[in-house]
Amino acid sequence: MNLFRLAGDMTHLVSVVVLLLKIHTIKSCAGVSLKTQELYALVFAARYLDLFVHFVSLYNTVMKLVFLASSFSIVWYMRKHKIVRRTYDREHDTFRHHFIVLPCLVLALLINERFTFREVMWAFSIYLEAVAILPQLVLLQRTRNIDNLTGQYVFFLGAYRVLYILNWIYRYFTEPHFVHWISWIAGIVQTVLYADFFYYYIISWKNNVKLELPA
Amino acid sequence: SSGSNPKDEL
Repeated sequence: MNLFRLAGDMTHLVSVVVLLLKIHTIKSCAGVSLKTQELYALVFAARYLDLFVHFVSLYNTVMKLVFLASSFSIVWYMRKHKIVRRTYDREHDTFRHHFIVLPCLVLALLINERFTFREVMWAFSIYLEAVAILPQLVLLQRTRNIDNLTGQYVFFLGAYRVLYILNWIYRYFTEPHFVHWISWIAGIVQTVLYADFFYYYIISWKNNVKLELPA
Repeated sequence: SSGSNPKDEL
């Protein structure tokens, strides 16, 4: 495992911890999109079907379990927790997330590395992850006061994507046989979606003012 | 081919 990959996994982990911290200690999910969180839970459920079939390493198994548990518990908190659910910004979280699940599934049936159940679900999870952030970005744009933790959550999630691309570039030169075009192309699309957010995040950080995205 | 590569990323 190279440093970019490790740093990518760690920023991904930090993003989840930041979100859980906000939900668990502040008991608030204001500014957090439930739709995006539901999509991530689906992404991990579909991708980690191989959890008990295909063993890679202890690190891999533990991280998969962490991402599965954290994504489902975040959804649970936002839907079921007495206090947290009241802070959910339902009126602004209006992205029709169900309508992006089906196209991703169709795309996975058409473009996959092999036409087997697990491979199709893997491709589906890759396509879905690429667009899962959209409801969150839309919600951020509609939120007047983006709190620091929500901004940091999206920032770390975006950093994870950028680091994964550097990891693929590194792997391309060090392990030329290791190529997953599906995840590379979907990963680049996903990272581009963050570009706008990153631009405003860095400006607000440089000028030391509160993050606000233009409508 | 890429199809035979094991998937070791998260």
